[in-house]
Amino acid sequence: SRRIFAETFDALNKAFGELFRKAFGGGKAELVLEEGKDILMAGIEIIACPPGKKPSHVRLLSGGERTLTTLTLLFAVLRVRPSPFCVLDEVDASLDEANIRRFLVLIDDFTAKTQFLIITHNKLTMVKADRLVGITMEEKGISKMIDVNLRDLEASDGPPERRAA
Amino acid sequence: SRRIFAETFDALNKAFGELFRKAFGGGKAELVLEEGKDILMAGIEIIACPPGKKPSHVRLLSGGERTLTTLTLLFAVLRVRPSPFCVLDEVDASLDEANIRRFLVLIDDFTAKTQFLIITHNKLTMVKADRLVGITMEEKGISKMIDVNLRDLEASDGPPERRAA
Amino acid sequence: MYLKRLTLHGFKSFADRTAFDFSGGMTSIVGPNGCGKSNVVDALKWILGNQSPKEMRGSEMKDVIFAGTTTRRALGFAEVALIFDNEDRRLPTDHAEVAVERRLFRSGESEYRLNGMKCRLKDIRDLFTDTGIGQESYSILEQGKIDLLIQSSPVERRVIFEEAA
Amino acid sequence: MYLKRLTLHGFKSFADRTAFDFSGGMTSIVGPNGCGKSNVVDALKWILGNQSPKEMRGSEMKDVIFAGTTTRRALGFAEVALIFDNEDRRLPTDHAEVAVERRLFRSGESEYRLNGMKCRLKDIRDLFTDTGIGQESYSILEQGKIDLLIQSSPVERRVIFEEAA
Ligand SMILES: Nc1ncnc2c1ncn2[C@@H]1O[C@H](COP(=O)(O)OP(=O)(O)OP(=O)(O)O)[C@@H](O)[C@H]1O
Ligand SMILES: Nc1ncnc2c1ncn2[C@@H]1O[C@H](COP(=O)(O)OP(=O)(O)OP(=O)(O)O)[C@@H](O)[C@H]1O
Ligand SMILES: [Mg+2]
Ligand SMILES: [Mg+2]
Repeated sequence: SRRIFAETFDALNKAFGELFRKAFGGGKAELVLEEGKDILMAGIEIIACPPGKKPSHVRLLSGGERTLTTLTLLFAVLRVRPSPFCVLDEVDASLDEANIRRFLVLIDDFTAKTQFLIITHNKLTMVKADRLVGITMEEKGISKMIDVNLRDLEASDGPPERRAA
Repeated sequence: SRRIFAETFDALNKAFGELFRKAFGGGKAELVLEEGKDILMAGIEIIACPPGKKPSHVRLLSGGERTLTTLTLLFAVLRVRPSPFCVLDEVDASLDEANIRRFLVLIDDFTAKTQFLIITHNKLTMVKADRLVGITMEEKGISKMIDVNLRDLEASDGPPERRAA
Repeated sequence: MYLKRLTLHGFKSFADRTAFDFSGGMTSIVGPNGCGKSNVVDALKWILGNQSPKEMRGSEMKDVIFAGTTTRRALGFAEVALIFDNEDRRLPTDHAEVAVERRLFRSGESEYRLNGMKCRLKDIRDLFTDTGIGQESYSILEQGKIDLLIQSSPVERRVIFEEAA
Repeated sequence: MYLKRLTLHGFKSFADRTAFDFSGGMTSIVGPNGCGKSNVVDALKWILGNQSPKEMRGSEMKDVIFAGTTTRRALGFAEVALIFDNEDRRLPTDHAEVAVERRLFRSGESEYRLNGMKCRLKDIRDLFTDTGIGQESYSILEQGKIDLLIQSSPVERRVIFEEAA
C-alpha cells in the first residue's frame, strides 16, 4: 500500500504540474508531503506559482488564481483516476474571461472519457457546451425543464455582456 | 440601551423588508430575535421569502438568492446608519443578469450619501460606474494602475462576447 | 458508462415529474437564480445514496420533499430515478442499462429499487463503490465548495486525495 | 467625507508607488485575476488600523511587504497613505483634508502619521471609531465573504448587528 500510494502521488503530482503550466501558460505547481511524517500519514501541502511570481502557499493567491489552481488539481485527479461523470456547479464564478477560456480548453482534454454537467451563468461556458438544458420557474416556486438554444440566450439579454478580462 | 436597541432593530427590520421587496419584486423578509432570550442577549435569525415561495430559513435559498438577500440587509444597515464609504469585492459573482441589474438599482439610492468602490469582472456593473479604475500586471507580479474607459473593454473582448451578448 | 436520464418528482422545487436526458460530452445547465439548478445536483447526490440532510442543504432529510408554494400544496413524497448507460459494463452487472430509484415519504419511510426490484441502500452503494462514483468523491463539485480544498488543512486534503487514489 | 487618494508603495504586489484618486459616487475597480484588486482592499483595511495578519490573507504581518518576483528583488518596507476629504467635518478634527500614513519595515518596526505628524495606532483608531469606519465594519465586504453572514450563527449575527447599531 506504501508503494501504491507513492506511485499514485507521483502520477498526480506530474499531471498537476503539467496541467497547471497549461492553464496558467507557465509557472509551476506541486503537491508536497508534510515533512518528517510517515508517507501513509502525512498531510498534503499545495504549492502553486503563477508565471513570473514567487512560489507561495496557495492561500496567498487571488480568488481567481485559487479557483483555477483547484480546477487544475481536479483535472489531474481525473487524469490519474478517470470518473465516468463530473458535475461542476458555478465553478467559473470568480474567473475572468481569459481564465474561463483556459478552463474550457482544459475540459476539452477530458470530455472523451468523462461526461460533464456544468451549471453556469456565463455565456462563454454556455457557448462551449454540446447541449444546453434550461430550468425555469415560470410558475413561481415550481421548477420545470425547458429546451434552450443559444439564439434564445442572445435575444434575452441585450447588449451588455457578462464578463470582462 | 434596551430602548435604543429596540428602536434600531425595528428601523433595520423595516428597511430590510422594504429593500427586499424592491430587490426581489415582492415577497418578504424580516429579522427575528431568538425566542425566550433577553433582547440584549438574543441572537438574530433571518427569514427571507422570494415572491411565490414559502417563507424559509435563509440557508435553504439558492446561492444567488442568498447573495441578494445579504446585499439587501447591508443596504438596510446603510440606510439606518450611513457610512461614508462602502467597498464591495466581487459581490456580483453569483448573480444572474436580472439580479445584477436589480442590485445596481438598489445602489442608486445610496450613492448620494455613500461612496462606493466596487471590484467586479462583470460588464453590467462596470457600465454603471461613474469612474473606472484598471489594475494591470504588464510586468509579471507587479501591479500598476491604468486608466480604463468603457470603449477599451468592448474592444478587448473581440467577437465571442458580441456573439454571446 | 454515462448518465442517461435523471427524473425528479416531488424532489425540492420539482413538484411535477421532470426528466433530464443527458448525452456524453459537455452539457450546460442554465437558468435564473433560484430556479432549481443546484437542486438537480442535490438529486444526483441523493440517488447515489447520500444520507446527510446537511449535504442536501436542509436540517432533516424531509426537507427534500416538495414543501409547497403560495399556490400549490406540499407533496407527501420525493422520488428520484437515474438511468445509467452501462454498455461498457463498468458497473459490475450484466445490464446494458442500469436504473436506480429512491423514494422518501413524509412518514420517514424510504424505498430503493435497482432495475425495478426493491433493494436496500447498501445494494446501491455497493454497486457504485468501485467506480469512483461515491458521495465524497471528486466527481461532484457543489456550488461555493471550490475554495474548500485550498482552505482545508493538509490532513483534510489527504482524505480527499485517498478517496481519489 | 469621502476617500480622496490612496497611495501604496511596497504593499503586496504594488512594488512601485501607485496612487488611486477617487471621487464620490460609484467607482469600479477592474482587471484580470491576480492583478492586485483585492490587495487594494487589504491596503484600505490596513491603513484603517487592522492588526490581524489573517485579515491581510497572510500568516504574519510581514507578508504585506513586497516579496519580490522572478525579476525584482523584495523590498524592505510597505507603506500606505490615505487622504480623506473632510469638508463636512465628519472626522472630529479641524482639517478640510485628513491624511493618514502607515509604514512597516522588515525589521518589524511600524510607523504611523496623522497629517504628517508621527502618532500611535491608537490615535488613528480613535479618530475613526465614531464614524462607523472600523475594522469589523459593514462598510468593507471582502471577496468571498458575502455568504458569511447567512452561514453564521444567530449569536454571531448579533455581533455584526451591534457594530452597526
Ligand atoms: N423542499 C422544497 N420544496 C420546495 N422548494 C424548495 C425545497 N427545497 C428548496 N427549495 C427551493 O429551491 C430554490 C433553490 O434552488 P437552487 O438552489 O437549485 O437554485 P439555483 O438554480 O441553483 O440558483 P443560483 O443560480 O442562485 O445558484 C430555493 O428558492 C428554495 O426555496
Ligand atoms: N507581499 C507580496 N509581495 C508580492 N506579491 C504579493 C504579495 N502578497 C500577495 N501578492 C500577490 O498578489 C496577487 C493577488 O492579488 P489579488 O488577490 O489582489 O488579486 P485580484 O486582482 O483580487 O484577483 P481576482 O480577480 O482573482 O480576485 C497574488 O498573485 C499574490 O502572489
Ligand atoms: Mg445554485
Ligand atoms: Mg480578488
